[in-house]
Amino acid sequence: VNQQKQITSFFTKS
Amino acid sequence: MFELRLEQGSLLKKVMEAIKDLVNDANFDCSATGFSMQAMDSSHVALVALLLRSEGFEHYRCDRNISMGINLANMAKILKCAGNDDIVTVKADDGTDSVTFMFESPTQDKISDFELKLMDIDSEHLGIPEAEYDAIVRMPSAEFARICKDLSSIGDTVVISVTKEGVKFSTRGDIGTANIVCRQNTSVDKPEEATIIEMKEMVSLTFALRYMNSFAKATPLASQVTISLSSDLPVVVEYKIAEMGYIRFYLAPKIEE
Repeated sequence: VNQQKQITSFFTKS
Repeated sequence: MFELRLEQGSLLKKVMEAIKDLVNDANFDCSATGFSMQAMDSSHVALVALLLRSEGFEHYRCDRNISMGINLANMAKILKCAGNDDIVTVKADDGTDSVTFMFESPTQDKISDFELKLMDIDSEHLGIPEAEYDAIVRMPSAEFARICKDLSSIGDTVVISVTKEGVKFSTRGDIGTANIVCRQNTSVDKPEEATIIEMKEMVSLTFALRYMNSFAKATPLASQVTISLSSDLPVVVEYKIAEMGYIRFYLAPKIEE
């Protein structure tokens, strides 16, 4: 099953 | 104080139409560089980054950096009141809790102003790292919109695969499957009709079509769209805004676990 990733798991707070 | 004037006011209308359904509230940052915004959708699956450079405006004044918290649905309501040919001025005084939008008809015989209340928005600003993409596809934006719309009548997700053959958009659903392949095509009369595929590595990623269809609302802004793909990275769907800047949508992939 494909899990929807979140943007926050690729880009972090600047 | 902050003030910008844009003769082509319809640009701002199109920008709002492109993002208002994706993002509820956002901070618009005004600096010497320009007018920018970064925000995520409420599920934190997609991120939109907007930049309108100061040089692109007929007039741009920003005495000090300010951040204006705005409800996008409300801003869209106000911009809908601007005529397509209207000149738009956006103005905010230091220390006030509102922003003023002024619309002037080209013949100056109708002038409207709307004041929108600002809000405090606690938003996270994400750092977007520079990335080398495995594949970059440039294609007519209307074609991309059509493909996303067509596939969403069959399935909920799209697999975008770039190979030497071209770029393939695939979906599957209860009624069956669909595959649309677009090949590189540079032998067109108009450059805006070209499809250009730069591939370093083959790449195949799965995305929710609901978001792609939302991004496609930016189609009126640009005749071409650029789709940048790398394995296990968010896709970037970019629409350039005339000579002024861009609207970029980032969408996290669906990954098999």
